[in-house]
Amino acid sequence: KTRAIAVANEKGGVGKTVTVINLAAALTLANQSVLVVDMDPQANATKGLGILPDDERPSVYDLIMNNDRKAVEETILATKWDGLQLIPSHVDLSGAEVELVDAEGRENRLKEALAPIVGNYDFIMMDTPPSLSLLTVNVFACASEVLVPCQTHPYAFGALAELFDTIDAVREEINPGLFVSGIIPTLVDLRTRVANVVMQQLKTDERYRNLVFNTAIRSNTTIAESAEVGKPVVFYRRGSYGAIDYNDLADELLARSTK
Amino acid sequence: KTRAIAVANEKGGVGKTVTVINLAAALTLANQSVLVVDMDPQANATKGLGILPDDERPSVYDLIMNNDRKAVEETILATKWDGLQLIPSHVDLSGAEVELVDAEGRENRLKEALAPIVGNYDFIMMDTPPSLSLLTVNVFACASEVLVPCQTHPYAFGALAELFDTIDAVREEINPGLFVSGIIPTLVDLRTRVANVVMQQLKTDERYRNLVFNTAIRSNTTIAESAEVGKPVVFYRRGSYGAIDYNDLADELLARSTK
Ligand SMILES: Nc1ncnc2c1ncn2[C@@H]1O[C@H](COP(=O)(O)OP(=O)(O)OP(=O)(O)O)[C@@H](O)[C@H]1O
Ligand SMILES: Nc1ncnc2c1ncn2[C@@H]1O[C@H](COP(=O)(O)OP(=O)(O)OP(=O)(O)O)[C@@H](O)[C@H]1O
Ligand SMILES: [Mg+2]
Ligand SMILES: [Mg+2]
Repeated sequence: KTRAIAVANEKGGVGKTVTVINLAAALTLANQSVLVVDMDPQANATKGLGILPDDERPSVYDLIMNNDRKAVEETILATKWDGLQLIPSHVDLSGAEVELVDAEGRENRLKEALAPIVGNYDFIMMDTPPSLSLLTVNVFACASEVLVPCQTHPYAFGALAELFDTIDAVREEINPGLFVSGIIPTLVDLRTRVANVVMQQLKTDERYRNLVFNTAIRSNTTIAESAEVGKPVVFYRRGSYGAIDYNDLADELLARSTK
Repeated sequence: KTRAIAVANEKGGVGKTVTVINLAAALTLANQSVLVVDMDPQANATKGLGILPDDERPSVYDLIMNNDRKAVEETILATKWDGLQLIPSHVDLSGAEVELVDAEGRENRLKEALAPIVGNYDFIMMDTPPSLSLLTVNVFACASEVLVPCQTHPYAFGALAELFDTIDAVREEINPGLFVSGIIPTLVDLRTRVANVVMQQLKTDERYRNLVFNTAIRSNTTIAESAEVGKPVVFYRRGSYGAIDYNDLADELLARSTK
């Protein structure tokens, strides 16, 4: 059964995009078929998979605006890696929230667009912008679960409450099955006091402690380099801490699906 | 003459909030009077100055929605530090973009609200969310200049183009005086290859090289700790690299105003 995973956190720069790309890549190394859907107008997931946004080609923007009634199959791109496909983003997506503000069923545009092909994949990994507005809500409306990368810093920890409230609201009003399946500690540097303090908060807080993955994603410059070369770190530097951590996270994610 | 400074970058987690708080604090140490205006619904600048968002108290949301015609003076709070005042944010601000979408003059709400008191300060430092939508545009409409913190990573560098285009559009349509007065390299770790690569790009790119400050803000865990204790790092740990760098940046900013 397809797992459609929203990767979300309103706090900026906590590793949502890096997590989407690298979990997707690690899952293909575990023989899963994965579709990445990039719903951030900044298109970082698209670029991180080595693909440049292109005015000449349909993107996720055309899908949710229903431009020319593009079939979803026309938007899907192959990447260099088997089993890993992408629906790219485009800067025009930044206009979508305003353009859709009065539209019927505006939260369900992505869900309706993806419906024909959801079953073709083991995993659909969806990247979101650092906000809880319409683009993110569209992702929440078609997700079966939410993964929350959380930088071990106080501002990121503080953003969790609002995120969980939003997910509760989406569950009540739009998508009854939605739940947070895990919190991923990211950019972790356990030599620092603040990382240890926030890690402790994550593991003791009643709302969060049962959701925190055992795998923490350590701060590792190879991850930032891999964004520069447009490849997931698990392909780019297999032996690096970044690759090790995302492979371990993928294993943990696969194990959880049989709970 | 008051300098009203927008601190902006659509990329998340590049140090906008940390820059607002610490530049503001460092400027007061240089005997400037500073008002911080927190226009991010996540209220990180508010919390970083040791103040918790409060339902019982007017916030910047009430100002721009013109609720009860609150006088701007009623929203201004003192902080623990002389010369440093704050108009706090509140989570309700996240509703403002939708609530204002059809409103007359919706880009000028903040400008109109601040007009009575702008002249009371040497500097107004305005924090923005990681987006280029209505809240950020409101800040651009009343700013005299924009400072751009840029993490020395490829995604943050890639976000500059769209930001500069947006500022050009605001200059043409709403605020003729608006310009980018500087780019601040942030979260810099010059032991890493990627930071050196991006620093080089910043200093050679035609559009950016004349804007890059000489002062780089180094990655320094004391800065993250200072967010945890709700104090600017320049007060919390005066001798730390974080304090040194932000004091140097404030000096450079003051020197530029006499150009
Ligand atoms: N574990 C890590 N180690 C080192 N660098 C990392 C790590 N995770 C992310 N980064 C880098 O930190 C920056 C922020 O990460 P990323 O862009 O994935 O966050 P994000 O949550 O998607 O940001 P946004 O909110 O802007 O979408 C990027 O430049 C990325 O390459
Ligand atoms: N120079 C630095 N050294 C160490 N940590 C830093 C530094 N600058 C910022 N941080 C930390 O990195 C995180 C991101 O910084 P900050 O919240 O200021 O970025 P932002 O651009 O305001 O993010 P957002 O886009 O979510 O508003 C915070 O937890 C902050 O404490
Ligand atoms: Mg991202
Ligand atoms: Mg911020």
